[in-house]
Formats: sequence, structure tokens, C-alpha cells
Amino acid sequence: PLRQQSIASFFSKK
Amino acid sequence: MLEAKFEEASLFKRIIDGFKDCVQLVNFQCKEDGIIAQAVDDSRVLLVSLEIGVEAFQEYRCDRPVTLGLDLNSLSKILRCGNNTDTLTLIAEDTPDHIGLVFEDNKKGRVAEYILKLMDIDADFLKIEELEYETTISLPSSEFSKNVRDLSQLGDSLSIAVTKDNIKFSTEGDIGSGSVLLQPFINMEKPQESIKLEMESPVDLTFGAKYLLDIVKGSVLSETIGIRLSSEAPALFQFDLASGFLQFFLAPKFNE
Repeated sequence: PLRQQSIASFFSKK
Repeated sequence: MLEAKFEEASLFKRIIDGFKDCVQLVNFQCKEDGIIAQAVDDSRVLLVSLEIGVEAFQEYRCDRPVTLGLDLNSLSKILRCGNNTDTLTLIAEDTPDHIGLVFEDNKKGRVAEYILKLMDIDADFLKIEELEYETTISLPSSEFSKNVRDLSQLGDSLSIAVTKDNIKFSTEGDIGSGSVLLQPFINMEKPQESIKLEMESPVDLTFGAKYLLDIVKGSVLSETIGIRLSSEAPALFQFDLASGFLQFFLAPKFNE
């Protein structure tokens, strides 16, 4: 099954 | 004090139309060198990043940095009141609780002024680092929109696979499946109709169709779309403005 990734896991907070 | 004048209101309307359906509350950061905005959709899958450079404006003045928290639904109501060929000036004080929008039709001497209350939006600003991509493609935004709209009728996931020879969009759903294969070519007379492909290694990624349907709305901004793909990073879908861009970063679906 495919799982949708969250975008936040790729970017750090400024 | 911010005073930002678009030669034609249609440009700002198209910018807002390009992403208002996926995010509602957005902080616009206005600085000396232009306006940037960033927002993540409610499901935390799609990141929108907008940059409007000073060159996009007929006149631009921003004495000190100011953040405008805008509800795009409300903003759109006001933008619909202006005519496309009116000039549009955005006006804000240094610590504003509202923004002024002035539409002017110089030929008729018609001036329409609206005030929009600002929102206090608590949103993280994410640091978008230079990501490394294995594949960069560019194609007419109308071609991309058609493929996304056609295939999303069949399935709720859509795959984009790129090899050195071609780009394949495909989907599978309950009623059947579909695919569209594109080959790169250069149209010398109409370069915007070209399909370009630069690839280091093949990629095959799957995305939620509902997010791609949001992204294609950015097509109102540019005749071409640039897509950068990597198996390690969110895909980047970019529409270029004459000065600036509208970017969508979309997290793919992964096999568990």
C-alpha cells in the first residue's frame, strides 16, 4: 500500500 | 509604508487564483525587494511558495518589512470587483490591521477603493533549501493540466515516470486505467510548446491526484510548467512569472 508523506518532514522551520 | 502598484489587476488576480483553492490563510511578507508568501495546505502535503519580484510591479515601495495576513477567500471577493485592465495598488501602513486595494481605470477616471481587514495568522515559515533533483522536465502547462484532469477521473493516485526517452503519466482505479506517454521535442517557432527533459537517473513517483488538481490551477500564470523530481525529496512544480514564481512542493506517496 502507498502512504502519503507529509511535506513538513522535508523542510525545517525557519 | 507599502505601496505596490500592478499595471494590470489581472496579474494579481491570476496569482491569487493560482493557489487560493488549496490554502486559505496566508502571510504575505513584503520587503524592499518584493513580496513573498508561503503556506501549507490543511492536510500538510502541499507547500505553496510565491515570490513576486519588484519588476512585476509598475511602482513598488516598501519602507520597512511588513507582514500581511490575508484570507484568500475574502481577498478574492475584492479582486473580483476590479476590472482586469485596471491598475491595482496595494497600500498598507507599517504595522497594519488592514490593507487598501485601489483599482483605477485611467481612461475613464474611475477609482474604486476597498479595505480588507488583515488576519493574525500563526503559521511556521519553512526553510526551503536547495533540494537535489534527479530529473527536470518542462512542458506546456495546458498539456500537463489535461493529463492530470483526464487521468484523475480514473484514479485517486497519479504516477509520473521519467526515463531518458520519455515522460509517462499513468493511473489505475476501480473502473480501469490510463496512461499518457510524452516524448521530448523542441518547437523552434513556438518554444513554449516544447517538451524538455533532463535526467540523471530514472524516477517513478506517485502523487495524490487531488493535489495535482490543485497545482494545475497555477496554469493561469504561465504557458509552461517546470517539474523537478527526486525519489528523495518532494516534487517541485513551478510556474514562472515575468519576475518571480509560484512553486508547489508536493510530497509523494511512498510504498510502506
